[in-house]
Amino acid sequence: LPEDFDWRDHGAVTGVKDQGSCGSCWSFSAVGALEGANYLSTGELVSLSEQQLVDCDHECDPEQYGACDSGCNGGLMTSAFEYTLKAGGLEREEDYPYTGNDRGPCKFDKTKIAASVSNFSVVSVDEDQIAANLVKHGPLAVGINAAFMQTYMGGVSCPYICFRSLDHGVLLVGYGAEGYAPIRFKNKPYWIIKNSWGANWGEDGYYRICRGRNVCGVDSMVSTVAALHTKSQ
Amino acid sequence: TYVVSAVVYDFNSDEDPLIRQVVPDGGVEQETDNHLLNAEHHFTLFKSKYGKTYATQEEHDYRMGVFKANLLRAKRNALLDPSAVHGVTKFSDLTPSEFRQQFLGLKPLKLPADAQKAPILPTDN
Repeated sequence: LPEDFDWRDHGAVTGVKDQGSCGSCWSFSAVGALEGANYLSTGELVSLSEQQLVDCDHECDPEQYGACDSGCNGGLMTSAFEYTLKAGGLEREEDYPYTGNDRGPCKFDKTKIAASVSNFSVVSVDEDQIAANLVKHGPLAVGINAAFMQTYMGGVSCPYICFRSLDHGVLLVGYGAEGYAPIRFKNKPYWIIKNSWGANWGEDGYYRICRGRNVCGVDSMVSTVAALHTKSQ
Repeated sequence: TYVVSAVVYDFNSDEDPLIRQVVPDGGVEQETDNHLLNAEHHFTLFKSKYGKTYATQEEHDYRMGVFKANLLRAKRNALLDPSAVHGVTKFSDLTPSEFRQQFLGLKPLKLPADAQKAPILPTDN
């Protein structure tokens, strides 16, 4: 495994997006992973539609009653992959732009599919396996506890105490061996996280969190997706 | 009373946390005055930086109260998370529950039990 790795250096990550005042983080996390997987399989970086998931994806998790994707009221990345697999794929962002609300009807047009899912899987709570899947399959959809993110402005976040109950979905795009942590005069290895709160939050829209002990639950809900090689219509 | 008081420094570890004075010589009263003056100043900067406007004076005053509470929350987070920078962000006029409601959105569930497990990958070269 390389000591440092960042998919942004390899052109597999689109620009930072903004979910606005809508609990649709799960769709940004899932779309980010599919954008990376699609890039790996086609060599083309295409911005895909979160709004299609917000409007059309009401996939439920068969194991848990009431666990259905529901637009601005929350969802799950693996259910979003399941929906995308069944629906045939996602449209481009430009063909189905984001509105930031879930009051519209589903306007999915099969003839405009730009990327499709061939399969998806969950990664074990093992940091080496997470790093290996990241390097091999592209950016990963991860859950996290966002308690320290409301006031975060930069640096490597490594709270002494952080609950591991997950309430936010983000995209893991890379990792670094040494993030200088002034207070403790030592370097801390960290994950590089793409968030969906716009570029005027955090480090140009990104968040760094220390690795090593499943801080804020960041290692506990990791999923990877593989894209089909589709010819856009 | 937040868990800051529960933060246990492990003095045996090689991490030697700095003990920093958090209350100026003027004591808590001065600290409180400074905080209020600062809060209004910061709130003015916050509104202009993020283009925030509020429909009524009541809403404005309420949001300023929330903002002050969030300044203290940022201070506490900085104590609990000293290797990151915490402060005023575009969410500083939202209560934690408004923030969770409007800007998160992960169903608080475990991963689906039937999801396929990724095969174990080699990690040594």
